[in-house]
Amino acid sequence: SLYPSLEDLKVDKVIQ
Amino acid sequence: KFTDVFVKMVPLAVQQALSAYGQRRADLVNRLIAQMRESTNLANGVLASLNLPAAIEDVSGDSIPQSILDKSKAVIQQGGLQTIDQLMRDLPELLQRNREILDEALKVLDQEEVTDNELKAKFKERWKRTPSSELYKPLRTEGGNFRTALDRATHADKVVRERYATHSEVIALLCKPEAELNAAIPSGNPTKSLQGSEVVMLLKTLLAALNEAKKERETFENDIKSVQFDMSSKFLTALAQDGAINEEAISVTELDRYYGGYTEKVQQNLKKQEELLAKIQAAHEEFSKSTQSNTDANQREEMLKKLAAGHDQFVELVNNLKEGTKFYNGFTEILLKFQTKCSDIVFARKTERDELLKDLQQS
Repeated sequence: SLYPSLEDLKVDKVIQ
Repeated sequence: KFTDVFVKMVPLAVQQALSAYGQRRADLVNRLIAQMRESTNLANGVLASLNLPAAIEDVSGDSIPQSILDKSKAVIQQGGLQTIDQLMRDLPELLQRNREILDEALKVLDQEEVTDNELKAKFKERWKRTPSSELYKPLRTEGGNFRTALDRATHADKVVRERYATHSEVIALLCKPEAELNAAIPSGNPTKSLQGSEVVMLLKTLLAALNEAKKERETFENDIKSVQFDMSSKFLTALAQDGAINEEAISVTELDRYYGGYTEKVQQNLKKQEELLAKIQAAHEEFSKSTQSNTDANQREEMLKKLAAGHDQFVELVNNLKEGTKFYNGFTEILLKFQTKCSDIVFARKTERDELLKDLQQS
């Protein structure tokens, strides 16, 4: 695919 | 009416295993779908380059072969160049909006850091808190990843624009009314006794089989996408029994159980297509020898090939543009969340800073 994957960009970080 | 809001809560190990499993599954599904789509593109490309099926439909040598007419109708029905123009018009705005959100988010970090540095310089060892430059590192890294993604998207936009520029003329031609389209295709000499020919019969059969293979892949894609099952109970059980989760082993086993059949079928389908394409090319060679070859016929053939390819390019362009639009819109959400994260932490830092200043002034 041409465009980046949104899945890779979603970062679920633990709230610190 | 009690509903347990914690019903989906699982131990952290299970959460992590589910996440890793999700990645494996996505990789597998995406790989299978990509393989299938690539093979459809390949098939379309080969046919277009051989001027099939138009060549065997082209009995009169001066009316539009049915398959080309069908392609023209398909493009018109999907809005032709207007659809593409519309989608292309929106992209730069979407890109710009995303850039602005990202820039703003990082700017507030930069501004707070400048102030923090100034205060550190002023109060030296009395300014005891962690420096902003340290604290903001993960956010800046995340921002950096986002920027890279935007750069990739910008490059993708460029590729799409170039593709559009290259093929817009042919696509415009495909959108013309039948009479105009026909006028644009050079006349060729009619192919002699075309219909009864054995090789034409063979080509028709092979093309029909190729079409079946394409349709089968569409079915596979739908089936694969609708496979759903819940791994959390598997992981929970493993954790309870063994005290730990061997995620890779469990995932690989389950993925093979649910998708193994499809993987097999896809491979068979691809192999069948490979054989069909080889047979089609061989039959086409026979066909070419038996048909009269001259300049007029060649020019006509070239134009028909171009039109067939133009349809495929149109489909590809629409897909690219829809993908781009979806990306930018989805990315906006992600960037807005990131921006909120940045402004939240900056707000907390400012509050903390004011407290520290008050303490320092009092002491």
